[in-house]
Amino acid sequence: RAAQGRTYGNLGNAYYLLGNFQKTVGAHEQRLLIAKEFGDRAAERRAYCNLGNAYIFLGQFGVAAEHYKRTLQLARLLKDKAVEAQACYSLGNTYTLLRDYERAIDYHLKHLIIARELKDRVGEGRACWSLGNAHTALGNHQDAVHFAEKHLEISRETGDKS
Amino acid sequence: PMRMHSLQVDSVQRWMEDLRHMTEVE
Repeated sequence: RAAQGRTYGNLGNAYYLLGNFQKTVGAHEQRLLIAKEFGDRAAERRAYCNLGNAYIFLGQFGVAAEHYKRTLQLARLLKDKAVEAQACYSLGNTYTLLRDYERAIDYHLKHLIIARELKDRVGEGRACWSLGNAHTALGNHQDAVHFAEKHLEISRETGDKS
Repeated sequence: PMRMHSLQVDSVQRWMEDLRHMTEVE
């Protein structure tokens, strides 16, 4: 049964890379079920993240957000800061797709705080980029300029010409 | 997938391009 769980996970990833997102969801749902049977929180966390990603490409952004929220809860439970940051970044982008810029800002700020904690300058730059855009969408031009300047500073530091 | 400010499309599209190749490996 444990091997079946891993196989469903691998199968889901293969379907995902092939661009078959319906089959991706089917496989990762099975993977999730087996992870829950075993109380394997790390596998459960991976399945929620993979499901969230698949729902993004199925255009079901609200469903994707719910899966990313479970990913975030489990990342916190497992005390995995890097995964927590990644889940916040995914949620920020998903709420941008949903045009809910206040929630997007909330999650991008959470991502920014963890990126700083982890001294992840690339992550910090991306958070500032996203925050600048979300504030622009809301007409908060002062805040947008603040984050755009931070993004520029970090991009220069990391040598990101684009 | 979106019609909004061009800068926004940039940061979200960049994320989606990366996401397309990202899987949580067993």
